[in-house]
Amino acid sequence: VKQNREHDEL
Amino acid sequence: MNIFRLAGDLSHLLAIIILLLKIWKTRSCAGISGKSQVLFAIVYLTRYLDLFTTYISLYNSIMKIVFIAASGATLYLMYVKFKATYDHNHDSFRIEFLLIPCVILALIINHDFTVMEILWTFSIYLESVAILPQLFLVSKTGEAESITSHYLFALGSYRALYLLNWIYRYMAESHYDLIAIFAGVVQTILYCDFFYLYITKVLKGKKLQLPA
Repeated sequence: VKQNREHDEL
Repeated sequence: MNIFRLAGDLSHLLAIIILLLKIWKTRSCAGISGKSQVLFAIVYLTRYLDLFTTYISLYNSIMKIVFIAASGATLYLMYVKFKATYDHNHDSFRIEFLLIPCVILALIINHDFTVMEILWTFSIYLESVAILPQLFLVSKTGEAESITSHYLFALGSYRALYLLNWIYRYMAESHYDLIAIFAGVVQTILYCDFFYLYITKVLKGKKLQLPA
């Protein structure tokens, strides 16, 4: 399970 | 992108538009907390700095620009154009009690100790409590105009929909972000009391009156 690195959400 | 996140973003956009229309049409910012709007402006400016560094999608970039612009326009209307209607003495929440703990927490709990990441983390923590001055103002005045309660409902729904988005992304993409999830849960919980009043009162055509 990968932790969110790139913040692709608003 | 999934339906929950799109619905969340649209609900967020709707809230911002409702607020701008309310202030513009009634030419008054009575019942609106300028301090919460200042906090939201800080949230957008610290979170959307990556607008210039990383391109994610046209949608992402456009929405970021819209949120920053709308936030600036709201501040302008509240603190300049309709300054006379700003409710100074009721909007008295000490926002430094929100800003300082968020800065400290962002420095302690984050994914990466880099400037951009710390700012993003600070923005996430601040957004979860940014509505407190507004809820405080509504509790002090004891009531809210129905348009203001629609604004709050749309704003509260946005992060609630994001919670569904994070469940979906965990199941579908094995993607999760504990900082965003934790802050999003806190943020949504802060609205629960309001959601209850909104559904039991405003939707029945009554005015939002807080129990004195």
